[in-house]
Amino acid sequence: MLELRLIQGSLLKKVLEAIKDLVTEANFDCSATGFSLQAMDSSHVALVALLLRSEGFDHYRCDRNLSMGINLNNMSKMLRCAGPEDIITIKGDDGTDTVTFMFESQKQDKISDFEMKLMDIDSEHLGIPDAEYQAIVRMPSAEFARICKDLGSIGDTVVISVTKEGVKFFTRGDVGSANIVCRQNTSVDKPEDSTVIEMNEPVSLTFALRYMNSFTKATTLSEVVTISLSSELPVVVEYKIAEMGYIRFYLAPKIED
Amino acid sequence: DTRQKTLTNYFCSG
Repeated sequence: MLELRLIQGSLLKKVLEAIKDLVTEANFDCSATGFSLQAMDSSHVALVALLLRSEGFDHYRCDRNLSMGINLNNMSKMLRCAGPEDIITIKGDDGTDTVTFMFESQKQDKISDFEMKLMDIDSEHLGIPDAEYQAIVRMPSAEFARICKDLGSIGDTVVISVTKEGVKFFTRGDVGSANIVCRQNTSVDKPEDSTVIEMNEPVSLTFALRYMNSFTKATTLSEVVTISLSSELPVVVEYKIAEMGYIRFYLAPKIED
Repeated sequence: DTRQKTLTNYFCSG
């Protein structure tokens, strides 16, 4: 028996919109810890890891660990039928091949049940160890989204370089090149507007902008994005989901041959 | 020229 009630149902809608273009189908795992997902894109270049902790739900019942294979496009279609203020409850049962999404209006005067078919998905689960990063950049998520969008109109790849001067985003394309530098800037009044750079050593890596732009669909989930860089590892682009968990995107770099 | 690495170059299955 599975019953997860989320007062702020819009969070789940936003999560789906953030990942459904990167990953078409995935297993959602429910355990005592929370509702989670790990899935790679079809080319195994990018990975999304989502965690919504059980404490963040208004009601969380998960009798046994359960994995639900879901087509994310279909789930997104169903969640789009929930109103922006609706409470969403996810219901499932062992041994059935469906999951039910229940939408309740704030005033409790409209209750909708949407039942969706589950599917068997053979997904490869990767072990992602905790790691030390050479540089960690925290910046306003909207600013990062703007940079990726702007650079995406010029080139296909972005070189992200962190030095003690700041974080530099560089691209080159047929029409020319672009270079954007963000310096550390701490705002005491509005910490979410700050750009904070923790650098152990300088690092410079190249990534496909197509993926970065896909990750920025999570911008509505958090005002701040954290970008962790190491020359030995895929970059991690993390959006914290207030009081609930996170959505993390991992992206393998492009390497000079 | 640049070559795209994949995640399996960095992380193991399991």
